Amino acid sequence: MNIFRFFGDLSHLASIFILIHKITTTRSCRGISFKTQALYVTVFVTRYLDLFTSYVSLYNTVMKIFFIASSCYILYLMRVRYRPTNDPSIDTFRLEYLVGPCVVLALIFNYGYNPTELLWSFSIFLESVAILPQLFMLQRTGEAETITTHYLAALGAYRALYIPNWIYRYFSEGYVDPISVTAGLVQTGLYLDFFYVYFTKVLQGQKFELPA
Amino acid sequence: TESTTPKDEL
Repeated sequence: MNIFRFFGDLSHLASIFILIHKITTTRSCRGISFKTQALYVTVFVTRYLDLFTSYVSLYNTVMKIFFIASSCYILYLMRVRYRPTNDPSIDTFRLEYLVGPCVVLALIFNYGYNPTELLWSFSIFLESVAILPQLFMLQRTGEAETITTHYLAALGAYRALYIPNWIYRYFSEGYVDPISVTAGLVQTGLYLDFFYVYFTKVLQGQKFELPA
Repeated sequence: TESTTPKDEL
């Protein structure tokens, strides 16, 4: 564990608390892509199956359980509790375009042909693109509530912070995980446009609006 | 099934 990974994980935790806070205080999941949230549940469940087979640390176990539980809770909020505020007509990204290629990539790039490794690899690839339905929705509506942009910024910062962590681990432990690094770079890259608008507008006190 | 790489990251 190093500070980059630790702050990355904290940022990930923060993003989830911000999202739950947004939904429960506004009593609305307007502006949030259900598809992206469903993909995160898939990501966490497929990656953290090793909860039952290997123990890393108490920190690791608690975080895994939290990510699975909180992502399921968010689906519950969107699908049951605040269902009327969820508008599927603007959440139109085709999931098969994401899931299909990730299955293929996992079959080609993995650290072993067994279910655990294949699902782990799949989850890494899927995580890197899981935000696309959300960003697509943002692009379509052209604007976002400020709280939603804070959620996205914290979520984007999480994987971005893993990059210096991998550089640090390479020099300190000789640890290299090419699958995570490649997917992590792609994942962070997808946020660059968003980050640009976030830093130049939202953090200057303006509303998040995309140029027409 | 034995994991081939340490999965200590989240």
